[in-house]
This record gives sequence, structure tokens and C-alpha cells, in this order.
Amino acid sequence: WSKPIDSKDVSFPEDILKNMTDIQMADSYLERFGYKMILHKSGRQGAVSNSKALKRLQTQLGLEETGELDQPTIDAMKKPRCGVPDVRN
Amino acid sequence: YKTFDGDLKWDHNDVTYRILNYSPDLDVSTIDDAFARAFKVWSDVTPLTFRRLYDGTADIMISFGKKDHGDFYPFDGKDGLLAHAYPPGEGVQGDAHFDDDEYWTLGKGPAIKTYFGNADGALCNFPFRFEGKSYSSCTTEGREDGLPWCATTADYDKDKKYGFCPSELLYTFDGNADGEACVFPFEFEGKTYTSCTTDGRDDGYRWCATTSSFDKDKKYGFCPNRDTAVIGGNSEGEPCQFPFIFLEKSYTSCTSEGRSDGKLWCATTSNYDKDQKWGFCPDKGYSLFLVAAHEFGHALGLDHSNIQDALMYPMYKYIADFSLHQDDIEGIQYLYGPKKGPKPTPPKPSTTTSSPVSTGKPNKKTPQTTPSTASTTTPSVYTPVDPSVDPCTVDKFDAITEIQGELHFFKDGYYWTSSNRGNKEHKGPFMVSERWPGLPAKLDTAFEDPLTKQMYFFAGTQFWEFTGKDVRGPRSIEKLGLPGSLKKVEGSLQRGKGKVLLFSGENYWRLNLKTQKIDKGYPYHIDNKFGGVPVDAHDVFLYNGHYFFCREIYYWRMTSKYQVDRVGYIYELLNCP
Repeated sequence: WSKPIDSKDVSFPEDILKNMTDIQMADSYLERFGYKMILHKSGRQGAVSNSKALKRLQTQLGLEETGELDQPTIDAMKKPRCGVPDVRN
Repeated sequence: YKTFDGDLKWDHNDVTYRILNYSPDLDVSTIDDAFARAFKVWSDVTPLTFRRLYDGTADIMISFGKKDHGDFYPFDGKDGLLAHAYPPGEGVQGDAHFDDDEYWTLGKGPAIKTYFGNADGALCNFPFRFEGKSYSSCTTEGREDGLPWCATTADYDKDKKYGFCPSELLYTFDGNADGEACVFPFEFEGKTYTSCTTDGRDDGYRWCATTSSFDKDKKYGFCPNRDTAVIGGNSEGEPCQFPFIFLEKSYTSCTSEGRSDGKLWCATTSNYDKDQKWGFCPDKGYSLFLVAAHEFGHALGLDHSNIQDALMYPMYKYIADFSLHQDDIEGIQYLYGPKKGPKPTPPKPSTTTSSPVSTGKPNKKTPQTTPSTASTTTPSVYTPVDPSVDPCTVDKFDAITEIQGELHFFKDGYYWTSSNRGNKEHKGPFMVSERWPGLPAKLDTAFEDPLTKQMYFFAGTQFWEFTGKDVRGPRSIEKLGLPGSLKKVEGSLQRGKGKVLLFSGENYWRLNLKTQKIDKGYPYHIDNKFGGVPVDAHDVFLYNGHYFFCREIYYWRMTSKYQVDRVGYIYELLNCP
């Protein structure tokens, strides 16, 4: 019988992808691709709530608009993609 | 679909592009081809044409880079962000950047194009059998010079088809050494190197000197990745080392242990705990063609679409038989309008990379059992046309060429002539055998030497030279210095000073008519000079100072400055009613 390996996360040198929590990852994703900022009529930029940002993302990606960080949204965020922001302010 | 604010677009339709550097993952011709096909996706549905520049500033500057690569948008290592591009405009606008920490392929795993050998540049076939053993990567078994090779069919022992795999011992790319192979050992800043190194660079690219001393000669090139090389990490380009120790346990294959993202990795020395050298194991990779087609959409003015099946959807998805989604077509045609002229043919599948390379062998030993280099040509079966047949109904001529100011159209032993002078009605059919006795009915190309007025005809692997009715030949095209594996010469362009370009497949060679030898340095890919014409043209000829590239019933006319200025029907040239 083989002995199970005790898994242990390691920080690999030069590895940019850090061991982030899903919430941290979502925060960074929403910001990077433009979902967290909104342009007001006055021309000033402002941040929107995570829930609003998530809804914008879910609309853009054709996902169910729950406004929550559900599994389909997390999966979509982890997919390889183009670096051009989805929302431009 | 969505466009950028203000509907940013190019104010001209002849868009230029330049490839600034290459990725070590794929060979240069595969990358050139992927980009050319990606542009074709858009030129097929718009009036846009794309011309490649080799120096100066192009509208779309294409480059590979890693992490911080010169703009404010760094890449993020393997996976995650794959590429980005800027909307049309001056400076960095319009440019496309590709993350070279990705594993660039054609989307279906290692696409290892071979060099030399006897397989005409075919891809490796994994797994293959050699002396009873199965190989799923390139091997140096059977050789004493360390050159990795692979079979291009499933069984080398049976088929004897092979080629050499990319390695620094075969060639380098970019740099200043014209693709020369690495020389080991070499000296750099007084230190001796026996393998490619990233020393002296901060971008992580592996390089080598192509003479024994970089310090003295300053000659260098970048090392292509071997198929067994790891991607990213801190050992890009090095092979996995099995077994290796990780957290005091021994591993004999790639593992995802230690990672929360599940990606497979390996150590590149025997002990990770001690050396901390590692990289990701090769996977299917990302299709450079698909990613480039998406990025070029941005470079032309399209923003991300929210239609999941559209090319401009922001997430990557591999599609084997790609065709542009209606949403993308509507988007790009909103900016540039629809294509005028003949209807486009569907784009080729994204996996075609079979352009032949020059065959032969490096000056080193072949695998233990020397493969045969003999090639066979199966004669083509054809049905002769009825001489009463109207040439205006012929859908594909065998050859077209200008002889003494008149265009000649050849088909199955007959020919017709047309001229844009005097009575413009076409004449014929005439019997080829009456004017040029001894020629086969099926010709591939023909041309007149403008200096001597001698006629040259090519059919299959043979050619004939006519002075009036006096014939010399047939002789083998191999005598001219063309590769023995070449099945036919499909087109020809007279270049003055006794030179003629001969076209076959996606490549062309320059023939010196005086010495009757191909000039050194050839072949070149058609895109090298003739951007914007079909790379699968079955006839190429010179007429009235223009270059004509034909596919089926269509022609692409190119000026002497290499700009496509007209696409039309062959029937126009025949002066059909």
C-alpha cells in the first residue's frame, strides 16, 4: 500500500502566481480588467462595490448575474485570457 | 461586438505589420505562418490588406516578451494573461504583445517541425518506434553527435522517415549570427559556457555564442526550446531531471505536488530542495494562430465581445477548425466595410504547417540505419479538354505565362492566347505539341527568358528549354539545385538580369539562368516578399510588369512595389465576354 503524500504548498522561486485566496484573486481580477471603476457623469472616476463589479463581470462573460463570487465566476476568472481590460473608463 | 470609444480604426486599408522577435517554442516559419493566417482571418472579410515589413515602423509591431516587457502592462508568467494589443493609432497603438512565458503551439501540444533529414520538414510523430523501442519525445539515441531527432511516421524501423528536432546544436534564431548553431564551449566575460545561458540578460531568454568566444567575435543567437524543455519557472528551456528530490521525496515524472493550482512541474536538477531549479512541464500550449487572430482584432479596432463563441471573447478556447463568428464579422465590417471582389474561400485549418524545408542532412551521421532519400512522384491523372471547349469555362489552368507580349493559357495539351492590344478576343485552342514538340500534356509552369527569348517549361520534376522548336531536355529540376523532394514548380517570375523566381508550395527559389543554378540562401517563404497573396497559389506569372498569383478562377495582382492592387477573375485576362 502506498503511503499518501502529505501535501504542502510551496512558494516556487520566480513564480508570479501567488497562493491567493479566491477573494483576493477576484479583487485583483475585477480591478485589473476595469470592473471596479466607474466613470461618473461629472467625469470623475469612482469605485463600485464588489457585488456591482461582479454583476458587470457576469454580464460581460455571459454568466448568471448573481453578484456573488460563486464557483462558475471563480472558474471563469481562472481561465487563460487576453490582457486587454473588458471595461474601459 | 464592441469597438473602442470613438470607433478607433486605421485610416488606410493597406495595414503594415512587423515581427520584431520570435518565441523559442516554435520555429520561425511556423510563427510567420501563424501570424499571416491570423491576419488573413480579417482580410478575408474586409477590404483590408496586410503587408509585412522587415524594418522601420509598421502599423502593427508584433513582439514576444515576458513579465515587464516595456509597457505598463506586465505579463504574469505561465497561463493567466496570454497577450494584449492596443487599438489603432500612432506609437505603441496598434501593437500586439505575446507572453513568452506561455507555451506557444498550434493548440494541440508539441508541434515539432523537423529540419533536414528526409521528411520535407514534416512534424514529429509521437510516439514512434525506433529499434523496437517507443519514443514520445525527440531522442539522441542512435547518434553520436547529440543531435535530437524524431521519426515523422509511427514506425521509423519500417518507414525510415525522420528529421532533426529544434535544438541549439542545429540553429539559433534572432541575434546577429544568421541562425548559425551554438558553438560549445564559448567564452563570455571570461567565463566558459558549455550550454545556452541567460547570463548577461534580464529578460530570461537563453542565448549562446556561435563562435568559441563571444568576447572576441560578439556573434550570438537565441536558443530554440527543445521539446523536452520546461516552460517558465526559473529554468526555462532546461530539460526535466528525473528522478528528482522534492521535500525529501523522489519523483520520476512531472508532479503537481507543492502547488495549489494543480499545474504539473518538474525539477531541472536532481535535487529541488538543494538547487530550487524548476519549470512547468509542456502541455497542449496555446494556439498562437488563435491568440494572434484575437489580438489583431484589437489592433484593428475591436474591443471584447460578450458572445462566448466569438473570436473577440476575452477567454481563450481552442477550436480545431476555426471560422470567424458572425459577431466578429459584423464588428470588423462596421469599421471597414465588407470585402469587395470575389468571395473569399474559407480560411485554412489552423494546423497546417507543412511547408517544406530544404532537405538534406547536417554534416553529421544519420540515425543508425541510414534512411533512403529517394522520393517518388506519382504521375497525375487528367482528363483532356475537348478542343471545342470554351476556355472561359476552364476552372483551373495548368500554366499561364506571357510570351512575346501575349498571355498564353495552358490546359491539358492545348493553349489559348489573349492580348490587351488590337483585337482583344482570345485565340485558340492550339496544340502545345505543334509549337513545342516533346512536352507532356500537363504543364506546371512556363516562362520566357526575356534576354534570350528561350522558353522554359516545367512539368513534375522535369523541365525543358526551347530555342524555337529545338529542345534541350527533359532534365531533372534537382539539377538546378532544387530539393529532390520537390514534386513540382508551380509558378515563375522573371526578375531581370537573367534571374527567375520559381514557386512551389509556400516557398520560392531564385534561379540564375546563366549558371542554371539556384542562388544561395533560398528558399524563402512567399510572405517574405509577397504579402497579401494566397500562399497556396497554383500559378504565378509576370504580365505587363505586374506579378499575378492565381488560385482557381481568381487572380491577385501585385505591383512591382509588392502591393496587391487588384483581385479579379482569370476570365478578365482571357477577355471573356
